[in-house]
Amino acid sequence: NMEVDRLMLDKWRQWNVDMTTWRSIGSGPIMEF
Amino acid sequence: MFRIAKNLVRTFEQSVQDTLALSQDSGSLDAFFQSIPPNLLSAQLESPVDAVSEGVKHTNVNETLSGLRIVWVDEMQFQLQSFFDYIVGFNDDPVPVVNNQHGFSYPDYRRITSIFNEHCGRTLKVNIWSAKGGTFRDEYVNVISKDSNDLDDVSLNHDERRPSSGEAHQFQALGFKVQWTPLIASTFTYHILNVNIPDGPAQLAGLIPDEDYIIGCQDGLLATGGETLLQDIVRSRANYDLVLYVYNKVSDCVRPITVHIGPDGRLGCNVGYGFLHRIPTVKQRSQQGQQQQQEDDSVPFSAESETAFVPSAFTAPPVPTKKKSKNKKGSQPLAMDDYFNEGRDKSSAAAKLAESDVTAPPPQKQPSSN
Repeated sequence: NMEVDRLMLDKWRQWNVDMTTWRSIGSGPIMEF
Repeated sequence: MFRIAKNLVRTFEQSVQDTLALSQDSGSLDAFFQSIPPNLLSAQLESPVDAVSEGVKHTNVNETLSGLRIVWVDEMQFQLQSFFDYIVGFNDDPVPVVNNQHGFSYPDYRRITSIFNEHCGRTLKVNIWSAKGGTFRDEYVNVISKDSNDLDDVSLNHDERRPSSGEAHQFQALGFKVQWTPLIASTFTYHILNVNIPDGPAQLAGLIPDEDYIIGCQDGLLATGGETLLQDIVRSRANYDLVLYVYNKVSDCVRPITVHIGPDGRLGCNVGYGFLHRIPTVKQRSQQGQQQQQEDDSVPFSAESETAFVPSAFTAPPVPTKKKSKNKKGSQPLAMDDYFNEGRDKSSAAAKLAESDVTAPPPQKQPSSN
């Protein structure tokens, strides 16, 4: 099972967290550059 | 003997307590933030917050120290990492800030845009603090200037809802979004210590003890942190699905998982929270490992590759019947084969994986409609 997990994790390596729709404790607007 | 062990534990606990006390001490900087050069923090450390008003003194600098947190990264901008990275300076100068009437610091986006505009056609050094181990590094961003046609496009497609920095971008999109956020927010993570309910939500979702950290939750419900927050959220989602974002320290990747919380409102694992359970520094993967990863990425996901590396001479070897029975036992020889084949060609195993009901890999990016 652990080996299966490793393969699955490899596939997520390039994935990024998109926090733009999250509630956050940050202040001010989200700025795009 | 027992007394020695007891003293050793006591000494260790004392040192942890000291570290924690130090980090909570209003005067000293949290050990996690000390990698940041002091000159980049000076603007915030010297802000007039301490001297302020309304009877409230903000004495704990560790709670207010902020940076431009990366909250979204485009595919092309791989050197920045969403969630973990904070911009704390440009060209070794602090992020320009302005103070509001209450003495709180806010980023001066007009000035920041000017910095990018001034570097059109050049490279800009961006100072980054990472929540992975509290490390500091520099990244270099190529700022490419827009041509006149692009400038016209921007003015026509201006979105009224998008917050404006008050200054036009004279550079092509850099591919990231930021928000001014306290650095401490990135330490609100929950370390999976062990899975304690067989076939419970944690085990079914494939949480890996010691390696995995829950860093977020759907809608940002874990944003405020707190030792009992995860427990409270899980309990409140009894009989419902819950999306958690999990970081794996061995693979250095984040994955979303969906857990179905039962009527008992339990996740089925023990978690650690606090100073000792923050996300550690990424261990450098060996060059061989990186090369292997590149090969894996380039190999298409097809069943054909299963036989691609098998020479024809070995397709039908004269295998004695005894050998078959050995394999059936599934003991040492099979384990050794697996050991030698590990990392050689994962496509066959991956094909099997695709048939199973394990969490699917990330979807292919659709071409942007813009």
